[in-house]
Amino acid sequence: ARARLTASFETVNGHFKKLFKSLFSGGTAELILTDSEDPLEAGLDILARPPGKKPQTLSLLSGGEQALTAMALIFAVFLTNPAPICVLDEVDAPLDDSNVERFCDLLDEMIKTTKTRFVVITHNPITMARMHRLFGVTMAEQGVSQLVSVDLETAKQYQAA
Amino acid sequence: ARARLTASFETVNGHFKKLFKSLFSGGTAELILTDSEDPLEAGLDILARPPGKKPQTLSLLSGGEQALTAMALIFAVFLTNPAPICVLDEVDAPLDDSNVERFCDLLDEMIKTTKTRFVVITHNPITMARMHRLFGVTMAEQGVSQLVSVDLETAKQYQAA
Amino acid sequence: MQFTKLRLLGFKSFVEPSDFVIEPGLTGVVGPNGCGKSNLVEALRWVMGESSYKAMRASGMDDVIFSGTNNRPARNNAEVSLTLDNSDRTAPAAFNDDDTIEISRRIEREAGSVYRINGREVRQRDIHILFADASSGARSPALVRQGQIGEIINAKPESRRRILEEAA
Amino acid sequence: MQFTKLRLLGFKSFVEPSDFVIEPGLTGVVGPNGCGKSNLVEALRWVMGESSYKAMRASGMDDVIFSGTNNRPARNNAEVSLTLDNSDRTAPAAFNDDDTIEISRRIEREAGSVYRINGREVRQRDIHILFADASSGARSPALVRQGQIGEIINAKPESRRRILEEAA
Ligand SMILES: Nc1ncnc2c1ncn2[C@@H]1O[C@H](COP(=O)(O)OP(=O)(O)OP(=O)(O)O)[C@@H](O)[C@H]1O
Ligand SMILES: Nc1ncnc2c1ncn2[C@@H]1O[C@H](COP(=O)(O)OP(=O)(O)OP(=O)(O)O)[C@@H](O)[C@H]1O
Ligand SMILES: [Mg+2]
Ligand SMILES: [Mg+2]
Repeated sequence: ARARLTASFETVNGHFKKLFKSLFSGGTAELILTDSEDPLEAGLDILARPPGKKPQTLSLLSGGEQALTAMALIFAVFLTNPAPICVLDEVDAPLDDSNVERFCDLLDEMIKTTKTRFVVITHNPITMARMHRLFGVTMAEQGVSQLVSVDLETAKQYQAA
Repeated sequence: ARARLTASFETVNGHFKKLFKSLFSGGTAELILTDSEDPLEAGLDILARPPGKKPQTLSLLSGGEQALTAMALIFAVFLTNPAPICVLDEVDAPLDDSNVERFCDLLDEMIKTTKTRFVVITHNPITMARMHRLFGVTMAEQGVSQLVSVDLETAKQYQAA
Repeated sequence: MQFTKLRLLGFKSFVEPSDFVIEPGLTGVVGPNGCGKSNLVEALRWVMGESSYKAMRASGMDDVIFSGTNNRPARNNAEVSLTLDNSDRTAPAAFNDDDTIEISRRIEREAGSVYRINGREVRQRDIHILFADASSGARSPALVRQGQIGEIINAKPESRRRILEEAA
Repeated sequence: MQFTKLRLLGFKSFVEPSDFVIEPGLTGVVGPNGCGKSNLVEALRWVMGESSYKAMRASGMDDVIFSGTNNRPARNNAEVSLTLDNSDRTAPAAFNDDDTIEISRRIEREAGSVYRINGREVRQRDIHILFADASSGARSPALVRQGQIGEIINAKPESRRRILEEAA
């Protein structure tokens, strides 16, 4: 188990470094196993340095920067051991438009290299426009949810319900 | 102190009921002092019922519904004892477009009835368009923040930086 | 194994039977605040064997059963079923004979849940084993709750390591 | 009392002197991710006497001092000052002689903070008293941190009561 964890740590770290650079268009990041001789007891530390900035504790990163860093880590795990499904509930909420585009670019890359199916819940019109298909959830009758398949125009109207 | 707390509770509760109805275009809500004979030891419970739904525990409300309910409470406190300044850091992130409009309507109402000055941090173009003035924060030099006053067009470009 | 369909009946605000088809690529889910999008994600987590009612944002597991509206009475049970495509025969041995695997969970008010795989009643442990082998499950880091994307960053290093174990 | 201006020098990413004018009505603040918008809010909380470094998202209070970039060295001090319009003479007696009140806080690396009101050095307690009377301060519910609007709803009833006390 120890050897497997160390091997997968190396692979995840490799993917994480690459994904961070592509999400931030630069900068560096890495994963560090801390505190213990035994990888099974260790903690996982993240060192993230957005482009042009000094490395700082993670908590000093902004809301948007933390969301992108977390995404890079989740997707690094996928590339190492692809999950059959990934559900992202409004992860684009803290992102500005250019980071939303980068996030969608990353999703496109993920579907090229893994078989993971993605379900992305969003209010953001940019993300909506980049989905392969859209489901709308409505409450035509108050308090009762209904699922319908929708096109992009209808989806934008939901947003402005 | 006890009498003051009870009196202010009644006033806040009155404002909260009205603000909830206007944010949700219906439904009912109220504040309840719980658990104790002594108001100074009691807890504050919130009963919120969006239009057409049964009253439920707060945690079952959606992300957007929780944000609106919290807003109604904060502004109810303002109307009771206006604070000189209010800063809202991306509180519109979980809201759909129609709720963003209602949130801005509420802000307009607050400045008519109190002297509170509002600082609203946002990525949402609808909210930007309803501000009286806009400041942009940029990092023309990476890692160095600079404050500039901007017009709406420039602000929208920042968003798409 | 691939996830192909989620069917809800009486689960939270999905009182009417609802089919959510999951196809390859990117499926977007949109709708106004409070319409039921996050409830859909919780239905998926629940059918995969979630045992904590807190993960359902509830104060008791019965809170996942439709509690009624102004015009409809509350229900006393709820059921979610998940259909998996097993044509690549990667399921654990006990369930690997079939092309499709249907997992269902049904809850009765004050009587708890019953799980079934292809109609046969199984224990919660069997569900956990099935999904653990498939790098998924109710606690998978691939199911990101609303507002929780920052949680991974703000978590303690020990709890972050759990994510690595998923990759192993 | 009204808040009219916030001035930052060396506070987090605001290494150059920056003036943030606060006028009546609605002032929007916009900009890309990571540019410093939330740092601005923390500067306001900090000058009003915030004593916890966790509220500054920091691992020590010195983290609020500009830590340098690829092209600039770190600084060893930071200062934030807040200008209040007191023409309505509502400040506590000790500070009520002037039309404007300027509160400043300056921190030196490894040497702690010094507060001043209109140039005179004061204790942190004096700052807290000044703002408590004005229904504001570092812990005011009117300063809503990013991602924290739901916190009020998910908090325990006892900690929610604190909000009522602000109103009293
Ligand atoms: N057992 C239940 N019976 C009926 N309705 C329920 C039940 N549990 C939750 N709900 C309703 O579901 C709604 C919340 O749905 P959900 O959190 O999925 O919304 P959402 O679409 O994610 O919204 P947002 O965009 O604001 O995040 C609440 O209004 C709540 O009243
Ligand atoms: N002491 C410091 N010295 C220099 N830079 C700092 C310091 N502390 C924090 N920062 C930088 O400030 C940035 C975060 O700024 P902030 O959180 O205000 O962003 P934001 O504009 O709110 O972004 P978002 O829209 O993503 O919320 C980080 O990138 C961090 O590197
Ligand atoms: Mg939701
Ligand atoms: Mg921010």
